[in-house]
Amino acid sequence: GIILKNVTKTYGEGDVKTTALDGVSIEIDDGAFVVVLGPSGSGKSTLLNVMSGLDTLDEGEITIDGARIDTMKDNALTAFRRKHVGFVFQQYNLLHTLTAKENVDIGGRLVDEPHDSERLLDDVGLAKHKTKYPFQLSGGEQQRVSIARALAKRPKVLFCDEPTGALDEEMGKAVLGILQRLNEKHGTTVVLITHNAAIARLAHIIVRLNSGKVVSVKANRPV
Amino acid sequence: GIILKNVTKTYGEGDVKTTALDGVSIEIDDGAFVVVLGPSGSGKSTLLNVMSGLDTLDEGEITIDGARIDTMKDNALTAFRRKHVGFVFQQYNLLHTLTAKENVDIGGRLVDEPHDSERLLDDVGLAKHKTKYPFQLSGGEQQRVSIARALAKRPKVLFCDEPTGALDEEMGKAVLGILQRLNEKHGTTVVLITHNAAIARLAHIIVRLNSGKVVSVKANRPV
Ligand SMILES: Nc1ncnc2c1ncn2[C@@H]1O[C@H](COP(=O)(O)OP(=O)(O)OP(=O)(O)O)[C@@H](O)[C@H]1O
Ligand SMILES: Nc1ncnc2c1ncn2[C@@H]1O[C@H](COP(=O)(O)OP(=O)(O)OP(=O)(O)O)[C@@H](O)[C@H]1O
Ligand SMILES: [Mg+2]
Ligand SMILES: [Mg+2]
Repeated sequence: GIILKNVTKTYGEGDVKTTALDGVSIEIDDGAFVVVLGPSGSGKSTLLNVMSGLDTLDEGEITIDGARIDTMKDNALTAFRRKHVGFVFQQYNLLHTLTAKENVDIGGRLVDEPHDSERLLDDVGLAKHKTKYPFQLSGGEQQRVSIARALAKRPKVLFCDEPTGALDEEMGKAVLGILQRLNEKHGTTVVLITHNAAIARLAHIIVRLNSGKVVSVKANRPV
Repeated sequence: GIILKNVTKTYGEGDVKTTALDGVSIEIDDGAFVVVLGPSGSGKSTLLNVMSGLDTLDEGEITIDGARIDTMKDNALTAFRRKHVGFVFQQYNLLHTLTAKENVDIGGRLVDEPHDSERLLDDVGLAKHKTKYPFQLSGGEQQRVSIARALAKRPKVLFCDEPTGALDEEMGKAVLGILQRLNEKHGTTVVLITHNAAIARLAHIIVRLNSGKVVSVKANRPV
């Protein structure tokens, strides 16, 4: 499970101080499909970055499977993330000098039985784009490479920051199907930010943020 | 008006050839609100880039207000775009070393009466973020800076590549309101790519693309 206790993260000081997360406390059970909703600038990406160990916090604690993520040394944290955490970034974060396939390979590189990269790219409709570089791909194609890369390591926890933002309805549904199958068949914990109501409907739990605070945590659908 | 005649654009050669636009012919009247729909990878961004003179074509002609955009020399084309064309990019394309306000200033820099940058940022809900750099802004905040920058020059034609992709419903509606007002009160021609059905409903004309071809051009709403 993932437990956040009173997590606060601020930027800047004085009158240019931004409180991106303000005393956030949440508990997420293994195998849950959690959707995070909230206005632009409300702290959703910051929440995911801090929850996954990609970013530091200023106050509070984060525990994943009993391990205190917020106090881990860099090496241990990096090793933990590489093995267990998949992340689909809001701005994709693809490596520009690697092809689509190579970007996905990187995702699975440090685990014993990664998914086959080509198969993952086929699954997200990129069969004909595997040897292209990011600058040769459309926005939605880049987003899909980012998704395939996150899946390559068969992560225990998958964090997705608006994974279908650049996709049309059809392709968005296909991606959602993949995420649902991962969650229901393989027990992957999914924590997903979206503005898409159709995706939110699939959640077990819906977390709403506003100005860095958790406004509500609601059960949406039984596990 | 904007006229495309038989526009084709391809990438690569042989069996790695991609036909991004395939014999596209469209006419857009001044003051129209045009929405471009289509699956990921269907050629929408390429259409906008070519239509606005940001990218070259391989076959066909593009005429804006009687001027052949596709045969213009670089200097003339750049001058034309700077004066008349506003562009909201799918990946924002903000200058990283400039603040939000400075990015918007750049947008209006070469016209006689640009909009006030601070006012534009207020209009898109960024009153408290004007002095921040792009890396200090959320995805949706960066997108809104990109919108404000495009509006700064009071363009005759505004091209928007998924301008509300990173925004929640509330903020998306606010942006749409701005675009609608520009179109209805100031006669700005708006050519907008979106996956959002609510935005598509506002269109005078809906253009559907699939695999680089125009599948249909439909009147949606009277001008
Ligand atoms: N430099 C390039 N080299 C090769 N193929 C390219 C290049 N740029 C774009 N393409 C291809 O052209 C096609 C159309 O791209 P475009 O960006 O116009 O699609 P789009 O409709 O905007 O997609 P999305 O909704 O995902 O943003 C895509 O299949 C893309 O892979
Ligand atoms: N390095 C930074 N310095 C200052 N403020 C920051 C920094 N990074 C983020 N912020 C601010 O923290 C707030 C939360 O940002 P975050 O990216 O988490 O929002 P979000 O909910 O993901 O928004 P969106 O839906 O637009 O992606 C925003 O107001 C943003 O401007
Ligand atoms: Mg975000
Ligand atoms: Mg595009």
